[in-house]
Amino acid sequence: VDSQKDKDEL
Amino acid sequence: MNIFRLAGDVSHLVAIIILFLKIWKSKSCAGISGKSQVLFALVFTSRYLDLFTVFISAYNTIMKLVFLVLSYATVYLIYMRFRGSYDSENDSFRVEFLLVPVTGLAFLENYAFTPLEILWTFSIFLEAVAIMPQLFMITKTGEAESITTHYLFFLGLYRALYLANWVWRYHTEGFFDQIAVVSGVVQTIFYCDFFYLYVTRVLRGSGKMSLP
Repeated sequence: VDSQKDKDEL
Repeated sequence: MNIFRLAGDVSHLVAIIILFLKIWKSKSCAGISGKSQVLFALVFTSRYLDLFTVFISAYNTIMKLVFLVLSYATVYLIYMRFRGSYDSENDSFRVEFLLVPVTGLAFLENYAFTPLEILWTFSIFLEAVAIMPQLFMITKTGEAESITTHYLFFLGLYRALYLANWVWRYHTEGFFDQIAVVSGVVQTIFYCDFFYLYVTRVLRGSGKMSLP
């Protein structure tokens, strides 16, 4: 799994 | 959005409201670290700059605005309105020991070398350690009012629920945010000792939490 950022998380 | 994530956000909101109302109603910020609250205001400011660049959802925008407003309102109460009750003597943690390494790490480890991404990473790393002045203050004075401990409990619970959220998302979506997860684990570890004291002394006893 590639490391990714979720813009939805606060 | 899953139940852990939602419960985490609610827990975070509850923590911030508890602290704000405690100071507002008692007209006193005794026992509260103003430095930790300034750091949290800095965390929200540096993380939520994307309010100006992308729209994600009404929920996302409203929560970000509420966190920003409440964090600055809390700082205002501590340093302006009720500054007479601020215990600067015991709020003596040196925040530069947190800000310097956190800033350095944000430049070294990030998803993209752009201002917004570096500031986002800075906010994630800073949040992990922002409670340290508050925990330092409690250790120094040897006690905390029960309402302050409820605040800390919900603040710690919030990141612990986010950890559950990330475990859930890893298994259901294959989602993995390395920076947030590693920092989130570190952040939650800081609360473990406090969680133990909270359960053994505050919930089973009454009134203040005093350290041995």
